[in-house]
Amino acid sequence: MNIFRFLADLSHMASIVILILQIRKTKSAAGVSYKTQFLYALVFVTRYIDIFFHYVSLYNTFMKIFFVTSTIYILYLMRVQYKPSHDPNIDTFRIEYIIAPSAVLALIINHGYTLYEILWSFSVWLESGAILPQLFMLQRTGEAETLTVHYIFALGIYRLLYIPNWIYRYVTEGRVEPIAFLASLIQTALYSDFFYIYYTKVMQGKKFELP
Amino acid sequence: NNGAVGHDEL
Repeated sequence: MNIFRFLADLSHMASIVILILQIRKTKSAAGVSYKTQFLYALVFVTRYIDIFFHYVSLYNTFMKIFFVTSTIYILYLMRVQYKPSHDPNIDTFRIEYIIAPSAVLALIINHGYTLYEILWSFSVWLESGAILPQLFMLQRTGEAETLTVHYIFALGIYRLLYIPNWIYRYVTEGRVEPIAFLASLIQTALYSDFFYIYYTKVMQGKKFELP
Repeated sequence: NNGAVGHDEL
């Protein structure tokens, strides 16, 4: 465990906590993409299936349980508890466009042709595009609640920090993870516009509004 | 499986 990965995981955790707090506080899931949350749930379930047969550490197990349960809880909040606040008419990104390419990539680029490896690779590719419905929704509405913006920012920082983690692990352990490394680069690139607007507006105390 | 370093991460 190095500092980049640890901070990345904390930031990932923070993003989810921020989102739950926002939904509960405002009793509304307005501005949050259900599709993105659904895709993350799919990411976690397909990736952490190894919790039953591959023990890494207590930290690892705890975090896996946290990510799966908290994301499913968000789905519950959006689908059941605060259902009326979520407007499906602005959450229109076609998730097939993310799921299908991820499935194809998983079948071509993986660490071995076993169900576990293919699901793992699928989850990594899927994660790199899972934010798209949320960013698309943001673009349609043109502005967002401060907390939604912080949520997306924390999520972006998480994957960004995994890049130095991979470089660090390559240098210190001589080990490479090309699939996750490449997927992290793609994911971070998707956030670049968002980061730019976050920096120029939110950091200066202005409302998050798209130009 | 040496390639699958990512399996010890989240």
